[in-house]
Amino acid sequence: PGRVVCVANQKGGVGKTTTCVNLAAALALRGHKVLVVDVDPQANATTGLGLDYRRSSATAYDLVLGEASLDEVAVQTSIAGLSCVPASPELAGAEIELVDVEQRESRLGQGLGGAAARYEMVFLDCPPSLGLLTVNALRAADNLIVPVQCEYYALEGLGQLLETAELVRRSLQPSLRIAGFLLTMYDGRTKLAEQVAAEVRRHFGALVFDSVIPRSVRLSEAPSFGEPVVTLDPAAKGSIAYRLLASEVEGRYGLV
Amino acid sequence: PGRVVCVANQKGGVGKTTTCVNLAAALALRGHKVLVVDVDPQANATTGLGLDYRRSSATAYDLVLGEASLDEVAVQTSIAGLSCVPASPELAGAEIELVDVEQRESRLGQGLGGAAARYEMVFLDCPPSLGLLTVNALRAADNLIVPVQCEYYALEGLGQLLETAELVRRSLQPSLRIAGFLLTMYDGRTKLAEQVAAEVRRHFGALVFDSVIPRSVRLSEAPSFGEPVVTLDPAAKGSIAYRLLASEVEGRYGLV
Ligand SMILES: Nc1ncnc2c1ncn2[C@@H]1O[C@H](COP(=O)(O)OP(=O)(O)OP(=O)(O)O)[C@@H](O)[C@H]1O
Ligand SMILES: Nc1ncnc2c1ncn2[C@@H]1O[C@H](COP(=O)(O)OP(=O)(O)OP(=O)(O)O)[C@@H](O)[C@H]1O
Ligand SMILES: [Mg+2]
Ligand SMILES: [Mg+2]
Repeated sequence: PGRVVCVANQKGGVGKTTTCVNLAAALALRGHKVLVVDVDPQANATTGLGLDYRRSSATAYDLVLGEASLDEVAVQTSIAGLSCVPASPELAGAEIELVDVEQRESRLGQGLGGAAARYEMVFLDCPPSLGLLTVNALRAADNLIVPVQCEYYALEGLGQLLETAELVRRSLQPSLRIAGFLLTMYDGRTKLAEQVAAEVRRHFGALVFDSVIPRSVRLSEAPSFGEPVVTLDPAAKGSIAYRLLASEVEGRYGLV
Repeated sequence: PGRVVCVANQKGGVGKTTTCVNLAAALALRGHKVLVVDVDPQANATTGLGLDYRRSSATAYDLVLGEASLDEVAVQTSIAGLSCVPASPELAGAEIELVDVEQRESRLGQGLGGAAARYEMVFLDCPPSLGLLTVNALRAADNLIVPVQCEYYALEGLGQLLETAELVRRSLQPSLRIAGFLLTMYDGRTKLAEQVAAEVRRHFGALVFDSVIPRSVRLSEAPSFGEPVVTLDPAAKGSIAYRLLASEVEGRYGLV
């Protein structure tokens, strides 16, 4: 069956959305059937895949509140094999609306019930917080990928994230495991990036993906074209890095 | 009396903390008495000012829950005239703990009651969300500064942020006004930065600060030294930009 991968880190701007969009696209280009679920009310993954939540009658918000099924919310992107469940700003309200609801942490997981049977990989793009939406995503997943920006502040919050993931594993989702830490925005010209990368490898060893995503302007330009960089500019160093990551992920999961 | 400035944007990694730390430090260096309140459980502003929340017996968490006074939580930094109320990871729990509490949106404002009499400027560093902590900060403030990273995704969320600020202004804090939009991480070598800057100026006109913060490695290195870049390396282009911003803010507020 398919795997559900939560991409989370409460530190803001570390490359969660960029990783979801480009890793999912790179795997689709290798022939896999992939779904991206945008769990962030900012709806950046939705935009990055060329979609507009205003044109969807039902979004991740409806899925989480149990008012729409996966079939009703999943939309085909311009890339064959890649679908997306768009987010919308209403999702920000779900945190409050679900406060008194039974099993509020499991709503997304329930909505995604049939996903693992229809897709080989499902990626959940999380907002920059450890609130109810991220807990829902951790609960719905069996794997966690943590993008780590190669900057000093990005190191500080990792402990809190791992604590939250461990809480979810123990109480809600025993099969949740850490698939890996992905070093992002690595700028080889600075000592800082090397120091942060060395620190992450010292702490997490083999859990750190070999593929490292370099800082690259092309990666930050791609969202304005509504396309992942892996299709917009396949020769760009950001594209090469995400394609290498896709083949590394394939290897780790034994996807053929 | 002093002014309370909320620095907020739910988009992650746009330079909220870097702006709080360096603008506050630059104003202190110009002889003003300034306070930074770290309202983010990641506690990055606390670290960026060389403090360690583990060495504080009371933090912003205790202030918000009404269990400590401002005098008990404010700590002198290594820069004369600059104090800080440190954050701690417990702050993440406040969002849940305050759900059933009366006037939960006003707890930070109540804790900061005497701040405007003791400090000329108070800066509130917000987490990357529009949840209860950010609403508390908006409610406690009379001014809002919005850092806008010069990247495509950063444009998308501005509407939601302004909607939330307007809601707070109408229902909780009538004197809240937008002090300005600050363009950050501007990389002059890319077309994207120029396009985003032009778009922000087209929408918000004179509300956009003249000072623009360039992308600068030195700015991202400073947190690892526990010092704002304006004291660590006064000649760096990031320092010059934040000092220019400080004099522009002085002019806008008529601080002598
Ligand atoms: N490797 C990279 N090189 C250069 N820019 C990048 C890279 N990865 C991402 N970016 C840009 O940096 C910004 C932050 O990335 P992104 O939005 O993917 O992070 P995020 O963790 O999803 O943010 P948030 O916490 O707000 O959800 C975006 O403008 C994006 O285009
Ligand atoms: N002008 C700049 N040039 C280069 N790097 C910068 C600049 N401003 C901030 N940074 C770095 O970019 C990262 C994000 O900045 P910062 O942490 O201040 O953003 P934030 O909005 O407070 O993030 P969060 O949403 O997580 O609270 C940090 O590693 C910081 O050191
Ligand atoms: Mg994102
Ligand atoms: Mg911050």
